[in-house]
This record gives sequence, structure tokens and C-alpha cells, in this order.
Amino acid sequence: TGSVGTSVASTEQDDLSQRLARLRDQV
Amino acid sequence: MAAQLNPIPPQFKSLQHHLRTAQEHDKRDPVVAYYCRLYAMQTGMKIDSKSPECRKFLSKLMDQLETQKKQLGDCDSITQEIVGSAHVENYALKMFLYADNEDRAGSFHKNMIKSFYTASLLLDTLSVFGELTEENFQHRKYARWKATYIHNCLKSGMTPE
Repeated sequence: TGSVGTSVASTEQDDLSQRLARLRDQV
Repeated sequence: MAAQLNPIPPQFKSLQHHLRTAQEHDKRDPVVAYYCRLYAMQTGMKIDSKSPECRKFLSKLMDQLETQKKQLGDCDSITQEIVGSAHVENYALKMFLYADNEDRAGSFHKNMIKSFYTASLLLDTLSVFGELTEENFQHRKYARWKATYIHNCLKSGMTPE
């Protein structure tokens, strides 16, 4: 479950990075 | 107006003043409010975007930013960051000049302390657009020092020099 948890956290982190990039029209 | 995000995780304590400045400017100057939140978002992600409480906080902050961007629509200061940068810089320098003029006139009061401090926070915000210019770096340093110095003088009953 540890690796699943890490994977979820990493996906959410990526999601925030992508949203930030979209917000700033950097994608 | 965007609601205040509470509670702020301890890791983001250093951002609380920028977020408060954002809230204070939601009506007065929404562009300034937007970039203060963007600064908090960007800096917050660098500090901690992994712990559940910080991710939750940042996610809510991002919701606010996305909503605010939609509300501001086609405003040039939002769609073109170079225009936004000039807007925030002008606003910060106006606030700095107001406080500096009061200082030089020997008029020391809470409002001018707050203006010095807010100017320094807004100059922090300029870092979302890239590295600060040497001039802005010096203004920020001076404004923060002056705010602390005058605050301490008034608190201890001394007259600032």
C-alpha cells in the first residue's frame, strides 16, 4: 500500500503542476 | 471575494501575509490579489506539495486562482504576464513612495508602517515573473527594514530617526 500511496501523492502533485502551468498558459 | 483558506499548514506560515494581502486586495485591486495568490501557490509548491495537508491547501488555493482568472476574463494584466508584472510593480512602488514620503516628512504612523510592509510583500510577488531586479531587491530590503524599525520605535515610545 506504501507504493500505492506514494503513487497517488505523486499523481496529485503532477496534477497541481499541470494546473499551475495551464493557469499561466505555459502548456 | 475569495474566502480565506483556513487553517494554513505550519509549513506555509511564511505565506500567510501574502495571502492576507491578497484578501485585502480582492475588491481594491483584483490583479494584485491574483498575483499575491499566484506567488503563494508557486512558493507553497516549492516548500511542500507532498504532505496531505499541504496538498489539500494548495488544491483549494488553485481553485481560487482558477475562479479568479475566469472572473477577470480578458484583462491584459492577467492574460499577459508582462503587463501583470508592470501592474504589480507600479502598485508596489506607489505604496513604497507613499510610506517613504511620510517617513521623510517625519510622519510616523501605523498606516505608513503597513504600506512599507505591504510594498515589501508585493515586491516578493514579483519573483513569479523571474528574478528581481537589483533596484526592486533593494527597495524590498529597505521597506522591510523600515517597517520593522519604525514599528519597534513606536512600540517602545522612541522617535524614529
